[in-house]
Amino acid sequence: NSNTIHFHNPVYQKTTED
Amino acid sequence: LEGMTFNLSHIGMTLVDQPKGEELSAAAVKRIVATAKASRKKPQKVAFKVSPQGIVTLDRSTNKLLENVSIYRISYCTVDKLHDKVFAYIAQNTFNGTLECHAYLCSKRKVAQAVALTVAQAFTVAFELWQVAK
Repeated sequence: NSNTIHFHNPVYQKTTED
Repeated sequence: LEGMTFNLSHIGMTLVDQPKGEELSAAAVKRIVATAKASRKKPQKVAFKVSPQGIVTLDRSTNKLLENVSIYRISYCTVDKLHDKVFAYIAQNTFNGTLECHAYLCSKRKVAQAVALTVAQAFTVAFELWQVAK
């Protein structure tokens, strides 16, 4: 069972058009 | 929004070839812990600040800036299954594009979980801000 805590980042490599 | 700071110890960093994955991060943490034990160097005490802008780490003894990682460079974060007081994140190096896994020792498993949850919250807020900006 994977009871590890892990999170993926939804903004990974999203460019910021600032 | 303004972020939260945790007092952690930086155990080390290793290069990885994938931006995410449980087995990958577990292997990376294993390598980092083994290297740290072998070097017998005391882990560096750092102030670890998390915000929707990213992660900033300062050396707690010299107050020197160590890392300033944009939230857009961070791909993944986890509390290691085996070393459950170890929090780790994977980020792309801004200069050479390589993927680095950084591992930090927390005082308790609960603190490691709190750091991971706080970083996850920063991911979510950053995503909402990004959608609004788009």
